[in-house]
Amino acid sequence: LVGRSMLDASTLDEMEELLYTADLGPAAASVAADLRAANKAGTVKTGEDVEPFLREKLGEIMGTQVEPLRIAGKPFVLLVCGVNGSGKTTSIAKLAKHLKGEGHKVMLAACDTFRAAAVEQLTVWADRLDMPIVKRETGADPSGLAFDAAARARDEDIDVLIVDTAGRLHTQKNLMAELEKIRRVLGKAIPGAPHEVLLILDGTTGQNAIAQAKEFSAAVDVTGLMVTKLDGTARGGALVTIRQELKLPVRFLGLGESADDIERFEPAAFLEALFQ
Amino acid sequence: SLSQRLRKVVSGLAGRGKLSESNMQDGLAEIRAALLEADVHFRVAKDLVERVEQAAIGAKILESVSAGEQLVKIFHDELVALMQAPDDEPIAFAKGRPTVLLMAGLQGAGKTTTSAKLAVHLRNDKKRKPLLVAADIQRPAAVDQLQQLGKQIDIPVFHVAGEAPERLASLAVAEAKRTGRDTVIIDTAGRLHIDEGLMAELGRVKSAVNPDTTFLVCDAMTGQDAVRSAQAFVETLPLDGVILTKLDGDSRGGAALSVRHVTGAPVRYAGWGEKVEDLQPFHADRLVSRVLG
Ligand SMILES: Nc1nc2c(ncn2[C@@H]2O[C@H](COP(=O)(O)OP(=O)(O)OP(=O)(O)O)[C@@H](O)[C@H]2O)c(=O)[nH]1
Ligand SMILES: Nc1nc2c(ncn2[C@@H]2O[C@H](COP(=O)(O)OP(=O)(O)OP(=O)(O)O)[C@@H](O)[C@H]2O)c(=O)[nH]1
Ligand SMILES: [Mg+2]
Ligand SMILES: [Mg+2]
Repeated sequence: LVGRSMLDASTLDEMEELLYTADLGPAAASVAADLRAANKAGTVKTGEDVEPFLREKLGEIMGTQVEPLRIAGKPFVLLVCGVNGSGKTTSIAKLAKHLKGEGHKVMLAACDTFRAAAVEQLTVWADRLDMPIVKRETGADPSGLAFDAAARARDEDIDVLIVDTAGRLHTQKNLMAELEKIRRVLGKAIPGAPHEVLLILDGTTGQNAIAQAKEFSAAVDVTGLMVTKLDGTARGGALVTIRQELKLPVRFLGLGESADDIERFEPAAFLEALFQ
Repeated sequence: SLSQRLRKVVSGLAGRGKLSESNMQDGLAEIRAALLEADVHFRVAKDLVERVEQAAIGAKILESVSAGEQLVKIFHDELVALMQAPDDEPIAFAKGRPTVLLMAGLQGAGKTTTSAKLAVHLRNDKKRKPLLVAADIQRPAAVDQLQQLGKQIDIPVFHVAGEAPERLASLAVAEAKRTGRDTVIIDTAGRLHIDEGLMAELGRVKSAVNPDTTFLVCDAMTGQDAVRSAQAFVETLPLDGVILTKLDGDSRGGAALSVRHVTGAPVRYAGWGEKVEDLQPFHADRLVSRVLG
């Protein structure tokens, strides 16, 4: 959006549409209102004033801090959770490869013992990445397996243990209780574990992402977020409201289906992509 | 809820419940806000609000005492009319040859699980003899996943190692003819609508077996992107119906309205859970109540 000509109503409407269609939700309403007010007040006059204004407004919400995942403690235990199909298992492959590349000895725990072929899916990744995986047959108790995996990670000199869990909707009380139990049990096996509880959010999800972040946080004290599938046309704007209301660190973005398709989250780059 | 919000708009004025032109506009703004909160696409929300306005003007509700209530009812009825599936059967069963069903959609929408659910429903409720086809050859253990589901439900799963999806589809139809299976359900890999290679692959599968019914499997929590992806899918292959999944969550499901409005494809089934029995015929009024909050 460039040009020195005066802003007209249809351009302002277009900007409002851009904000909404990026899934900003309530933030779209307030930022669009700010834009119209600024235009009326004369502080935003032309086409080329718009994007810097929006970036500044959204930047105030997103902040400028990068809050990367810091590996401390051994074994560092990373518990991965999220709703069905959000990209947990694939994201674990990406995280594992990334961490192995940084020199850490990584182990995987296939604690989705519910879904058909979930263990097989993670096993394919473990084999491709040449790393140990702790698993059991489908139907096994996930917390029992989590406990054993943590004990093995400690005994086998592992630096990072990544625990995969079954997809679950935050509306399913019993499944959220199961996740809470997995978290507690990890702490019993290794004091301080899990050191990171990473919630995987599907970047194509709309306003429900906010409810997911709230409910998962309440159930298992989420310490970090990863947003997947932003290699499509979805912009992941729900992150703005999540940032506003929960202040959870965003660690990574998922940008594809291979183990290399991961990027550290960086607020300015994220906002830039919103306007693509 | 929207009714409460509209009631507030209407009650804040003189004339005990009569709607003026200006608070009709406030009422319409509330409706638009409710649609956007429910993940309905920005432009679809605009179109729907205009429709409601026309219907409200046509119904001359401004003169009535219960205008606020009437506005909600008009809105509700417009949405139900939009979402109502036509009276015909969701699946056009072929005569004298296997019926071919194609499942398509974005990554993680629920295609594989829904393929199994549909197979169970068609066997149990429609007395069909389904054959599932594992045509996702790229996701790790995708074939395994469908094969395990097939075992659970005692429905055969067709797969041949090393064959491309379009070839698998043709071979499966031949297998169905040979073994007396009358309905072929083809599970495909999740794909991005902007992935030209994968969209072309889907086109090749369609050309190879000419599906009788193609379903877009859509996650009920999808946001504004639902329109972009649905539009792109419908450019590659005709979409006969939509299956909305994960309705057992608390997402409002506005994406379904957007997809229907933009592609014309009716929602035929709803996924209400992870088990194979968790598939129901779609009820427009249930979804509309959910969208209206
Ligand atoms: N395009 C794209 N696809 C992704 C991304 N992350 C995951 N996927 C795909 O999304 C689908 C679901 O990924 P999974 O890793 O199985 O998701 P999950 O959360 O483990 O799923 P459940 O265990 O069944 O709940 C797969 O087809 C992945 O390849 C991403 O960043 N971009
Ligand atoms: N709660 C709930 N979960 C569902 C529903 N439908 C599918 N799932 C779950 O969603 C996740 C993804 O389902 P899949 O069937 O693997 O999705 P897919 O579209 O085949 O995924 P890709 O092949 O990777 O594109 C799994 O964990 C399923 O069990 C539903 O209606 N409700
Ligand atoms: Mg998984
Ligand atoms: Mg699948």
